Amino acid sequence: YAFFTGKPRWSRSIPITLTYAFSPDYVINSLSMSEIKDAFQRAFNHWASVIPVSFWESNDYGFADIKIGFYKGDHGDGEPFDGLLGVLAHAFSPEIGRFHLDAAETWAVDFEREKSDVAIDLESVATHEIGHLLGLAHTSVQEAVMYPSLKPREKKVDLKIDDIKGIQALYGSNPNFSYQDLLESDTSTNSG
Amino acid sequence: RTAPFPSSKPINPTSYHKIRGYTWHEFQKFVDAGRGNKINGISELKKYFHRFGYLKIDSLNFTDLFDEHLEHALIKYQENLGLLVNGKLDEYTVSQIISPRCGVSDSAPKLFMHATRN
Repeated sequence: YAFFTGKPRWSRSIPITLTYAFSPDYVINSLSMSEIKDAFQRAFNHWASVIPVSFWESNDYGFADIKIGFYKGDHGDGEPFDGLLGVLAHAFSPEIGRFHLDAAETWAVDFEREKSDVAIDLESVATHEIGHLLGLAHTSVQEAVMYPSLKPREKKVDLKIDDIKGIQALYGSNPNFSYQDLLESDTSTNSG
Repeated sequence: RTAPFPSSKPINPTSYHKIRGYTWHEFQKFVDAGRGNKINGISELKKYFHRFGYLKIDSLNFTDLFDEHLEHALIKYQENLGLLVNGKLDEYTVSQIISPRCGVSDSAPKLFMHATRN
């Protein structure tokens, strides 16, 4: 795992509560808003389950800690999106809270329904970018959520030990989290 | 610590490789290119490595020659992403390069911090 230079993190007192909101102007229509919100809630919960940080959805975009939007091409932050595949999304380090997704992608929340060869799992990308928003940079551990790439039709939402060690180095552990549970869930998944 | 061979296989060629028009798909033609080769369009690969923090280069060097800058960037990329480190554009490495990815830089992660300062 790795951190951004200077190891920035949300510096409020633990337990931290962060709000997030979706831009009312920069949205996509290929998925319903409730599907998008459900995917993001699951993504935030992956991180909330391992650190003492909770995330609440807000309707007040202007005051939210984390601002989420779907943009096309040049959207004013010097990192233009590039159309189908390529760069999928980017997010800023703490405490900026900006989270941009490429509106040109074929975003999916259910690969049974979305059959496209270039469909990209929204929850996987959201989980990865939330790692950046919390202060993690990219890792070289291929199985980890913070590995920089995600192939079409790939789902990668379960935090790996590398992800958890990194984020807990910034925020400490969620008192309800235990590695034992993680190992057991991994074992059951493997035996399955 | 690192498996001698990358654990991820190149993407099944029957999947999205056949689709034209997606970003970076033209990099497929660079498979097996090596240092000293002059290949039309490889300057785009240099821009890719520059963008994601592997190539500190000024625009004068965005030539179509597979030079030592590009080879050095390729080795850093392979090391950083747990790929077989050989300085070559082998199939696995090209498959990883053209995979969709996050826009945050890999090895100079203060980019967005810098943006903050602005």
